[in-house]
Amino acid sequence: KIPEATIIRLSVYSRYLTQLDKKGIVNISSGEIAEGVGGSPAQVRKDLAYFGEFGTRGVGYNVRDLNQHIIRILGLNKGWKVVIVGAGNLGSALTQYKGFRERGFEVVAVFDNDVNKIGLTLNGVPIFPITKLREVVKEQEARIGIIAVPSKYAQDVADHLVESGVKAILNFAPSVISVPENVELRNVDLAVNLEILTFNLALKKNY
Amino acid sequence: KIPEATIIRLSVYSRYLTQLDKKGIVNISSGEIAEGVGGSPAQVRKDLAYFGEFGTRGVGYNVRDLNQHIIRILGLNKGWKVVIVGAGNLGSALTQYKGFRERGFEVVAVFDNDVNKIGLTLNGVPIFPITKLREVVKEQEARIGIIAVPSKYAQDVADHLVESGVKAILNFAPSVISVPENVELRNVDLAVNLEILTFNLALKKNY
Ligand SMILES: NC(=O)c1ccc[n+]([C@@H]2O[C@H](COP(=O)([O-])OP(=O)(O)OC[C@H]3O[C@@H](n4cnc5c(N)ncnc54)[C@H](O)[C@@H]3O)[C@@H](O)[C@H]2O)c1
Ligand SMILES: NC(=O)c1ccc[n+]([C@@H]2O[C@H](COP(=O)([O-])OP(=O)(O)OC[C@H]3O[C@@H](n4cnc5c(N)ncnc54)[C@H](O)[C@@H]3O)[C@@H](O)[C@H]2O)c1
Repeated sequence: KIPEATIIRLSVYSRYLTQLDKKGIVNISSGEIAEGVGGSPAQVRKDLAYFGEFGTRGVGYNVRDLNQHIIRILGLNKGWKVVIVGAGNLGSALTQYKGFRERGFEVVAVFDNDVNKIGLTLNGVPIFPITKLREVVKEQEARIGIIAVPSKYAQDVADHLVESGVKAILNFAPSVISVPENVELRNVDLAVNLEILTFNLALKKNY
Repeated sequence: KIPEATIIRLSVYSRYLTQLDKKGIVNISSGEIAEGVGGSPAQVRKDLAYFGEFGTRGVGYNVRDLNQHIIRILGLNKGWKVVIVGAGNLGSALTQYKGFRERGFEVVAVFDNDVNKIGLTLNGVPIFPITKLREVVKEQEARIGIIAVPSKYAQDVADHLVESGVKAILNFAPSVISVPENVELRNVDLAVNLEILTFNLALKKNY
């Protein structure tokens, strides 16, 4: 099994290689990649080794080829259509975020059950009533759903998303939800990120 | 070194114990904790064992005592004052998020360099000009800074935050930044969370 930390670093390498490609840089060494993203050359080589042989000893890697490889490994060689449920503070920030599109994720629709929000658009993306979720997911061939509703509705929304046919769910509500085996689930808890910081501060008695 | 996954689970255990305490539940077993948060009893015991002996064999754990222990381990036994730099889409969603306050994090000020935003308030939290960062951090005794500005300004803002005296930084800009040894840094890249999902889908050839 490939460590999650490796997948996260691959994404960072890819972002860096994309920048270099734009600057016209053709070849790069593992040392130069490590310098650019703040890691070690050995870590770069180890991460890439999970996926086969890349680059030539002494010459390094071809920037464009390596980036294409990583993009394929991350499943980003095709675009992904995303729907967001919950057009509140977080949902609307995510809908308007240009960074997703740069990585190949297109938010095609947002859903809510608040009549004051339905019918509006966020950065051109329409807000539909939650009752239209199944229809829009099918029509748009959306594969990924993002949950941005309060915790007490998160499981219910997850069930809706699974029924509508999405293959993966990113859940921002701080509650434990469950999905069938064949659906990928990832939970993001922003408050926990702060708690990891305070844990480290408490450990170092550094207030 | 304590694995990060353990710290994340501690936070989830604490949230669950808080819910149980509110319902008046006095004792609980590692099996019941595992059931409530979706894990295994052995994992619960292993996580807690990093921090000493809790609970009594056969009786289980006292809900309130265990929760107090975990809260102290996570450094949450005191409140933390937080400042956010960037009052855009993400910064304003984070400022208005009630979930941070529940865990003991109070956003006391937001900073921006856009004259149209300075002087406004978000949910009662004032938006100051970035030039006032040092003064407000000192006055409010803020210890944590959150970066919610575009990538190209992230390092500059990090330097400002370090100079102003914060002890920990949570960075949402998808760029590699560096801070001195004595400052805790954590990067959150929301797009990478989607890429982990697509990596897993590509692995399972499940589109
Ligand atoms: N705002 C943040 O920065 C932030 C940070 C971390 C986590 N979260 C989590 O993200 C979620 C959303 O937070 P928020 O701050 O955007 O809340 P919010 O109250 O601003 O927005 C929630 C939205 O969900 C809609 N909604 C509620 N139930 C629904 C349902 N069954 N179907 C469709 N829509 C429904 C509401 O009408 C509302 O528009 C919460 O679970 C929160 O804990 C938010
Ligand atoms: N919106 C999202 O959902 C989201 C998701 C993931 C990551 N991010 C990241 O979070 C950051 C903020 O994103 P956003 O969508 O809120 O962008 P935004 O453009 O809506 O907001 C950025 C804010 O930062 C302010 N700003 C710029 N430079 C500044 C400086 N030097 N000092 C103080 N303020 C400054 C701007 O005036 C603006 O108000 C970006 O790095 C983005 O990549 C955002």
